[in-house]
Amino acid sequence: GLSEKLRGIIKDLKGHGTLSEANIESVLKEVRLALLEADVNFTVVKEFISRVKGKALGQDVLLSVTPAQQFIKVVRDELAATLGETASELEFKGRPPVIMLAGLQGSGKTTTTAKLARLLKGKGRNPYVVPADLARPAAVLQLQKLSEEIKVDCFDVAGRKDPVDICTEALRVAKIKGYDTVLVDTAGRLHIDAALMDELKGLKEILSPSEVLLVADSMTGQDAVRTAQGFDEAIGLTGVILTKLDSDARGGAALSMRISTGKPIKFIGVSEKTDGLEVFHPDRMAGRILG
Amino acid sequence: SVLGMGTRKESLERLEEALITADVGVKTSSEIVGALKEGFKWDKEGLSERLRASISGLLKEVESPLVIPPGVVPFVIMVLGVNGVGKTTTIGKLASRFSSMGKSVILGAGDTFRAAAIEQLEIWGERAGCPVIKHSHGGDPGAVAFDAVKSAVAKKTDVVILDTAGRLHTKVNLMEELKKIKKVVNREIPSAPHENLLVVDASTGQNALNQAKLFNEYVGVTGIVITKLDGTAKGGIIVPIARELKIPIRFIGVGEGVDDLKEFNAGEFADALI
Ligand SMILES: Nc1nc2c(ncn2[C@@H]2O[C@H](COP(=O)(O)OP(=O)(O)OP(=O)(O)O)[C@@H](O)[C@H]2O)c(=O)[nH]1
Ligand SMILES: Nc1nc2c(ncn2[C@@H]2O[C@H](COP(=O)(O)OP(=O)(O)OP(=O)(O)O)[C@@H](O)[C@H]2O)c(=O)[nH]1
Ligand SMILES: [Mg+2]
Ligand SMILES: [Mg+2]
Repeated sequence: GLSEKLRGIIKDLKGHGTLSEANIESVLKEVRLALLEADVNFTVVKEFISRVKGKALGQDVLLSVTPAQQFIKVVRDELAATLGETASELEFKGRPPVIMLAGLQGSGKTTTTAKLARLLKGKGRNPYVVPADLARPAAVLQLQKLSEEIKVDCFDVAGRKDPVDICTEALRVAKIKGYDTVLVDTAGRLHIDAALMDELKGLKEILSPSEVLLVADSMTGQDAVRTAQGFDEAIGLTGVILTKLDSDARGGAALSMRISTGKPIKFIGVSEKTDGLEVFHPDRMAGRILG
Repeated sequence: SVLGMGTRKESLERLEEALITADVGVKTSSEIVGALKEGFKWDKEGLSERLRASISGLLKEVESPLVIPPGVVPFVIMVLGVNGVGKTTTIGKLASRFSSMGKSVILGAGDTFRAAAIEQLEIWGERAGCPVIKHSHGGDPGAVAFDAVKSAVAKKTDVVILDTAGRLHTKVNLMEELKKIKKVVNREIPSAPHENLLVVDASTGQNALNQAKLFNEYVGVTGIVITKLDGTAKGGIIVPIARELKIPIRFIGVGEGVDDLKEFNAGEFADALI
């Protein structure tokens, strides 16, 4: 992986394996390559590399007896620090607090809604899930079936034809019945679909959510910045959930989305099952991205 | 064009950047741009046009539409890919396309795992006006495939399209299951499945190459569909896939509606890429 490559490069540097401002470029080039191969966005890589350079030059890595180890530590620490503080918590403001899930088609929103509900139930909360996707065939049924599996109540859509109507009524029912968390699953949509992004804004108005979470596929490539920024600019995100991390994707989209929106990654999806949700660990993700 | 002012070296770097940001990948981008440097008169406009032509030429080699040979009845298509890429939706689009061509179609609800997967396919079957063979949730996908193919043979149906559950290429047990489904079909009809269609999401990064390689290793991929090209992602990952695996790219998905499926066109794709 990157560690071995860097050790090899630094060992071969003129000046007998010491880093200087003159030869740091070849080492940075290798880090840049690793990040691009890990799907980190091109522009994000540029910015990150300049940060690393600054840190490396500033930290007297150049005077170190083990520059390779020092340098790798600088890179990994900077990556983990950028990815975020550990365990960014969920906020529960509102009566009842609402968590709204949004994102591109197929990213894992419906499954993640059930995973979050199960997690919260396990922590002693009383969640209510709301299937507000009327576009995709059998989407409502999908969330209903998942909710049955985890024994969490699901709003009965009962022939309603409008997500606005569903959200309004679900919130009313949740208040009356005393659920303490409402999780709203929305239809997948493109950030460039103005009409659907307007619909999402409208749903947010009704729900006044405590959390607006972007559910994004961790194998997303360069487009991760456009997607994250698109959703953030339209509805304002409070966090990101990255799914399908049980794959062998390096997950550079994590860095892209974090840097381009400044929003925290709160959870990761690690399986198709309803217990497949874990808290996000920046240091582990850093190691995975670097490869 | 992506080229403005600057030296030749800068121009080449900018072209490389354009390819990398389209998900073509670092190695492939530098190789393609590197090949451009060879013997031509330095001219910025020519450089960009030569890149387009180079990519179009590369992709032309895998521009091969799905043709159902007359006399192959039923023609069996197995649809595969990782989770959420658009397999079921693509099957719905294909079913309607074949039906409007006057072909009879049967769908096999081979995703017996995911919640409401069978019901989702049934709705697409209704839209296309074709029957859906299904078992109960949790059943054996091989048995569904067997039933769908057997039914098609008996009725002399033109096309069978088998839906399968999304699965990560890294999950050995799931990949073995896919191999087993293929075997079941193959035992029933020695030349089937006639098409193993891999569905790839256009917004996927370099992992799509791993997906293509592994699905190809396990069951052999004979065609690719790249979906969600109506988004902002360029789908450049199909360039290294085309270069390394030479698998035909059959269709592109450009939306969630039943008609949002187009035949792959190398020139158009190359134009949109940069
Ligand atoms: N392996 C794996 N699969 C996942 C994960 N999260 C979701 N999936 C799968 O990804 C696919 C898509 O999940 P959905 O929940 O339907 O995605 P969605 O965002 O609701 O899709 P749309 O509503 O169509 O936009 C399904 O096959 C899920 O089982 C994960 O963390 N790991
Ligand atoms: N915008 C857009 N959305 C698409 C396209 N193809 C499929 N989708 C959407 O992507 C989401 C996932 O599609 P599915 O057909 O359920 O994907 P799948 O591969 O069968 O998913 P699993 O069976 O869960 O693995 C749905 O919301 C589809 O409407 C496309 O070309 N463009
Ligand atoms: Mg959904
Ligand atoms: Mg499916």
